[in-house]
Amino acid sequence: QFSHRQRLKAAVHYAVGRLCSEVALDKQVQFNKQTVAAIAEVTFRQCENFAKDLEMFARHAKRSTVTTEDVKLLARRSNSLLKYITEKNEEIAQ
Amino acid sequence: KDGFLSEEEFNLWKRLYRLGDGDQVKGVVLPEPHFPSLQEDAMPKEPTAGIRQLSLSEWRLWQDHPLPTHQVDHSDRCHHFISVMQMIEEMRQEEDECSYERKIKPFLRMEDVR
Amino acid sequence: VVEAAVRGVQQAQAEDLDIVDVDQLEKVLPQL
Repeated sequence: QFSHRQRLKAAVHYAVGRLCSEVALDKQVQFNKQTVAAIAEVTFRQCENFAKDLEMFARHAKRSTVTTEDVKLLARRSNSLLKYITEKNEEIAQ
Repeated sequence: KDGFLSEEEFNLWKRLYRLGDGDQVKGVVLPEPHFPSLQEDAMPKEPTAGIRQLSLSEWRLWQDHPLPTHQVDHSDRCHHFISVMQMIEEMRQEEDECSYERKIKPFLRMEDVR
Repeated sequence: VVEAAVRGVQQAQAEDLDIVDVDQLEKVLPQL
């Protein structure tokens, strides 16, 4: 159980490192390792919050499967994020 | 009774709590959330005179440990935030090598990433 | 993730820095 969680954390850390490198290239500003680690930790913990929220949204709608409707609810607090997620969802649906 | 202030309450409010022209700070506002990564280049609005824009980061030095609560505990999100701020505090002195990375790297499996 | 990175960059640029350190991230984190 512990190593499974640590493997997930390592994968998130790797992915965050890659994304930060893309932003660094685009903006011509570097990220030191500690910053990448902090963003990775924030991301991992945020995923924990998301998982709980998604589960609750699905259960609230009496579903046992989480759907993209639940994901949109996650982004409900920001119009631009909701718009972005909705467009992304339609893209994927096609 | 109808959800609004009675006349007496209104007067009390006006006298004790209402921020008005006579006050140096006429109102407070939270910063507008905007997402630069979504190409949302919000024009930084000129702060209107007398309106104090509250800062969410001004007191971050206090935010690396849970402050006392009364009847309602801190939320999960708050605990997450506090622990990340503690992590940042611990990493601040690190030069190059990253302790977080050193602990986590052994668990990396590329198949997990894909 | 990208949002945190971009805001970190903006904070570093505001401080005339060419590397994002945890000091910059710490300032943008509360609002993020």
